Amino acid sequence: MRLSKLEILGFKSFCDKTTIVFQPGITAVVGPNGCGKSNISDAIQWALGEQSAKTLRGEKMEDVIFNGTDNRKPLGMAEVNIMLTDVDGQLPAGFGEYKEIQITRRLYRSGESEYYINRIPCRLKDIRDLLIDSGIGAKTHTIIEQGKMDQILSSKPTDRRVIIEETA
Amino acid sequence: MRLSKLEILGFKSFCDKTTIVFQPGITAVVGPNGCGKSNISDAIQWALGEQSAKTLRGEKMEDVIFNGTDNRKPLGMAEVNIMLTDVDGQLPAGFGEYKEIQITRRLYRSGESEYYINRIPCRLKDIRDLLIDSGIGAKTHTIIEQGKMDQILSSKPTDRRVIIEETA
Amino acid sequence: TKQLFIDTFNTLNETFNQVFKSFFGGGKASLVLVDENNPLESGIEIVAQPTGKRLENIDLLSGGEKALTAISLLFASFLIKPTPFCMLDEIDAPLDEANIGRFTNVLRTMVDKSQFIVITHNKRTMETADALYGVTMEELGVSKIVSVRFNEDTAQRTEEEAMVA
Amino acid sequence: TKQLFIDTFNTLNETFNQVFKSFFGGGKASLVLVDENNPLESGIEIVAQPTGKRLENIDLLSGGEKALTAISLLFASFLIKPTPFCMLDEIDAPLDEANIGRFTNVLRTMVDKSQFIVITHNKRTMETADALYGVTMEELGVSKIVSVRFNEDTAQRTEEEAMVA
Ligand SMILES: Nc1ncnc2c1ncn2[C@@H]1O[C@H](COP(=O)(O)OP(=O)(O)OP(=O)(O)O)[C@@H](O)[C@H]1O
Ligand SMILES: Nc1ncnc2c1ncn2[C@@H]1O[C@H](COP(=O)(O)OP(=O)(O)OP(=O)(O)O)[C@@H](O)[C@H]1O
Ligand SMILES: [Mg+2]
Ligand SMILES: [Mg+2]
Repeated sequence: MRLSKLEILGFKSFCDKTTIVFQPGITAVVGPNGCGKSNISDAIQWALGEQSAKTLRGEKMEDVIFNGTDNRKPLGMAEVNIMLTDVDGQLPAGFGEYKEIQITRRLYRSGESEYYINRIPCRLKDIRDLLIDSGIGAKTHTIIEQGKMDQILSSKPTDRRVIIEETA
Repeated sequence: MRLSKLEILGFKSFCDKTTIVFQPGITAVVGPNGCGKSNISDAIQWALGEQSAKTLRGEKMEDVIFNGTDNRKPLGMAEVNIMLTDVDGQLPAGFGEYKEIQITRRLYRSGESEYYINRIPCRLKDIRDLLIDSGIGAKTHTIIEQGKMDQILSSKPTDRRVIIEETA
Repeated sequence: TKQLFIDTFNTLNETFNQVFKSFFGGGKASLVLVDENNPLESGIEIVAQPTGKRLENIDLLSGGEKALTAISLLFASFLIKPTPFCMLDEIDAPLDEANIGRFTNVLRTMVDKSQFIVITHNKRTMETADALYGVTMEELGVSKIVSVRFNEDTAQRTEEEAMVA
Repeated sequence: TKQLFIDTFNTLNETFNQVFKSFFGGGKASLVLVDENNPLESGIEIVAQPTGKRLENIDLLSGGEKALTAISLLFASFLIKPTPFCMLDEIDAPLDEANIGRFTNVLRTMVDKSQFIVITHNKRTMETADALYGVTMEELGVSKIVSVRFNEDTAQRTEEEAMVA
């Protein structure tokens, strides 16, 4: 399994639809301060089911919807699509026959949120079940946020158990 | 008033007596990871009266005393001297006639600590009184620790009052 | 599951020490169960000892040493159970030039285990990438992706293009 | 002391905005009293708006933008009440090349207000210094000061000397 494509629309500073194709190996993302690099990482974490606005550096979840600039009006919706490829054999029973998986998350300014697996509406719980044995998900070390590398060494001895449980 | 010299002996990784002379203007301190740059900043903060071992990245205050290496035994004492020059007129009454001020702090493994102003034994309170109007001291923004620049923006609105009070 | 935890703990401990040595060129690091009799509840201590220094509390390590110790633990976990992909946001920021070189060397060896997306400002980290994306705010406040390069001699140009844009 | 607090607050607010503009080439930043009727107890909100972006909660700013906003507030305080000296430990780590240039330019203007000691891994920051100290651990685990240079063309050599030592 690997990440093959990311589509962002109306999420944080990505007002227009933006598509990023990922190859295997190492992809570097570069650009000046404030241009939107960490917002890409937030987009992936959000689509994987992150429920805390604070982890995404906002106060309320609506803060992830494009908020407008001097020349652009705020949008009413944020949407992120994640495409995973080479998934055969790594999914729990019930999702067996897919070759590719597309996970979609949407949020409207009204507060309503929608989740999709391969364009079929589902609940957050279904996305969590889908990813349960994959090693990716909001709570694993798939995403190391800016300035938070040391957190894995964490200050409380009982918090450190997480890295063992994830590796098991 | 400005910093003219720093002498470190047995403090953290500075086992042998080390003297640094500072000029006015900007002094850069460089070197590879782990070589002892932040320990210099800790030495200044400690000599100015810092009482929290955790702020100096230790568990107990004895952690600042040179702890030994494969080839060197641990030491029994840490000492830091700070020399301030051009002090005329900036000191509270009672310290009036000095042109230069030397602040010394010592800690023994026994836990005993000593403070000196111009080589005369004194209490921590005397050092605090000496520095009260100078703008330097353990609690001001004289020292910005590694990775802690954002703290001045601090998360709690009432904590932010400190920067106003220091500027008054 | 007790046996599974103990086996994983021992393997991770072993691997963590190996990755740590490859970063620091020696020294040692390990995970220690605070209460050995109760592995399913016990907290875990982390000890790290760069070459030639005394074993001590990881808080006394420098900013760069702590970052490398944390990366060692992360990569050790990936070596045992790879995750499909991993996003690393400026984890090279505290590292000096020599350690950036060690970091990118070890990262290259991980490529067959996981896919990596690395956000960075460092030219040397850019150069080890297989593909490079520039993000720009040509229109103030609106992010766009500028270009994709698939080899390293253009790392410099992409950052500069993103700057100028 | 109420009047003193209000006067200081207003001056700092004004100066903070000016320094912020010099870093971001526009935009605006300000301090806001949460409870205007009670200045001696009230909490303080900080708002920052880089050029062309919407005013928002400072947590939404990027790592580099936050660092520059924090430095603006620090330098604003120094412009009003200089401190005899200031130690800055790798505050340039989150900044890109262009912002390092802006930071060092503003730092140069502060030299007649305070004495600065700057710990850094960045060559450009080294080059603006009047004096340069290298720290080395020639003997593993024991820190020593290697050399003092009083001009910038040797910045590169001192870091390399400290590395090799
Ligand atoms: N909902 C939103 N609408 C519009 N813009 C937003 C929104 N949320 C965040 N932003 C903008 O995104 C910018 C931050 O982007 P990001 O953190 O990705 O920068 P970065 O490229 O990681 O920079 P650095 O190199 O400094 O870490 C901020 O300037 C902020 O104004
Ligand atoms: N009491 C002590 N005795 C001996 N060595 C100590 C003591 N306390 C800390 N150290 C050593 O000091 C080193 C850390 O130094 P410091 O934090 O100053 O590094 P640095 O130059 O700032 O590096 P970086 O660039 O990574 O931030 C650690 O490796 C630690 O072993
Ligand atoms: Mg960022
Ligand atoms: Mg340091």
